[in-house]
Amino acid sequence: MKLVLTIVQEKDANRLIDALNEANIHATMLASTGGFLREGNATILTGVEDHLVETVLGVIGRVCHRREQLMTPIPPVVEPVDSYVTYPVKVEVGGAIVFVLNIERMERV
Amino acid sequence: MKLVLTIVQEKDANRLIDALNEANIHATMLASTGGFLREGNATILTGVEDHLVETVLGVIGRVCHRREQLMTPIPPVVEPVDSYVTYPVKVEVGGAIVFVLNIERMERV
Amino acid sequence: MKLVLTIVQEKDANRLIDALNEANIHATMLASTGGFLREGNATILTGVEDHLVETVLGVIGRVCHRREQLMTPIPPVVEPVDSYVTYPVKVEVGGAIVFVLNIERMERV
Ligand SMILES: Nc1ncnc2c1ncn2[C@@H]1O[C@@H]2COP(=O)(O)O[C@H]3[C@@H](O)[C@H](n4cnc5c(N)ncnc54)O[C@@H]3COP(=O)(O)O[C@H]2[C@H]1O
Ligand SMILES: Nc1ncnc2c1ncn2[C@@H]1O[C@@H]2COP(=O)(O)O[C@H]3[C@@H](O)[C@H](n4cnc5c(N)ncnc54)O[C@@H]3COP(=O)(O)O[C@H]2[C@H]1O
Ligand SMILES: Nc1ncnc2c1ncn2[C@@H]1O[C@@H]2COP(=O)(O)O[C@H]3[C@@H](O)[C@H](n4cnc5c(N)ncnc54)O[C@@H]3COP(=O)(O)O[C@H]2[C@H]1O
Repeated sequence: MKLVLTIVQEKDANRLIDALNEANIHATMLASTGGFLREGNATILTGVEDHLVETVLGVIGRVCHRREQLMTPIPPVVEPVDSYVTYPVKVEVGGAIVFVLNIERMERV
Repeated sequence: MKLVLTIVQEKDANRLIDALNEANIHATMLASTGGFLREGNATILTGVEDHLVETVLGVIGRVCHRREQLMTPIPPVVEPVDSYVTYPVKVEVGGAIVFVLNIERMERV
Repeated sequence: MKLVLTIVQEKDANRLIDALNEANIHATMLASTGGFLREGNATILTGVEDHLVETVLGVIGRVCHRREQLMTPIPPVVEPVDSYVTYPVKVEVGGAIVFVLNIERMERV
């Protein structure tokens, strides 16, 4: 068995759990914080049989791949807002980092 | 050394930590969420010498074994409550899933 | 690759993350609770190349080493506070416990 430990952006976490449920992959989610940006993210644990690791990586890749989104930045509060024009800007979102660890033994009580 | 990673129901978590303390097993608890039911549960980490793994599994089995409890369901709020009779119903509670991982090195600073 | 899992006191967690960032070590922080004192602490995950494990342990040792601090205990609320003299007392703080686990595979999506 392998423990697949995945760190994803908060906004992708629920969609990833939904997709894992559909693939009948059991999972546990822990709230976490990124060391660099100090933003909330999510750490997801899935203990799976060895032959299912590729399936889990496939689901993660499909749901969390890095992509560009158009985002309209929030105008800074100090400006007189009516004269401030914000243009949408391309930002990279998504992405996940995945660690696969070996499970020596699994028990259900 | 081994890292014993246990996922238990929230209502069993404190009793398990108490039982581990009595057995002089050091532990750390992390709040987590189940992927399927999206209910709060707890993920408990215990780093122990190899020969103590059986002891830890024994404590977990004693405290968290799956069992049936009689629970009285909460009447749905829409009914006129006085005419609504609730009968206790048998529900399965407890249970734990345990992963044992190898620790290559442990340091205390 | 190795997963370095560090459990530190809450008050050392941010300083440790800062020091890891300066050393260009990526990290993720999870809120946790100590099994014995039931106080909040932090569990920090850092996935690093094998040759960086010593660097990470060095940073943790420098930031989180056990040390004595003079603390003035808070007077118990029941006393007539004006007649109650508190002397500073030496208390041991800091300290960290570190587990190094093997990562079989790492993916970025
Ligand atoms: N080896 C590892 N071990 C443990 N956890 C790991 C890890 N690599 C990544 N993570 C976790 O995944 C989150 C996203 O990392 P990512 O590399 O996609 O995206 C990163 C990366 O593109 C950038 N970044 C991180 N550290 C950096 C640094 N020292 N210099 C420049 N950019 C950095 O900022 C983004 C957010 O980083 P943040 O730390 O807030 O959040 C990180 C961190 O929580
Ligand atoms: N291989 C694994 N890797 C990581 N974490 C794992 C895991 N197996 C179990 N867990 C964790 O343990 C909790 C209890 O699982 P258990 O199998 O006793 O009890 C489960 C199981 O009886 C049932 N269940 C879960 N997934 C299911 C599915 N796809 N179809 C039908 N029943 C499911 O619902 C209960 C609650 O599941 P939930 O996900 O909310 O909560 C799970 C999850 O947080
Ligand atoms: N093998 C292990 N596996 C998983 N997590 C581990 C661990 N060893 C330590 N930890 C984690 O690190 C925290 C600090 O442990 P430390 O040994 O420095 O400092 C400990 C230790 O000096 C003392 N202590 C813990 N358990 C004890 C016991 N059964 N009897 C006497 N003193 C105990 O109380 C301090 C706080 O303990 P607390 O449990 O609240 O908080 C612990 C726990 O969250």
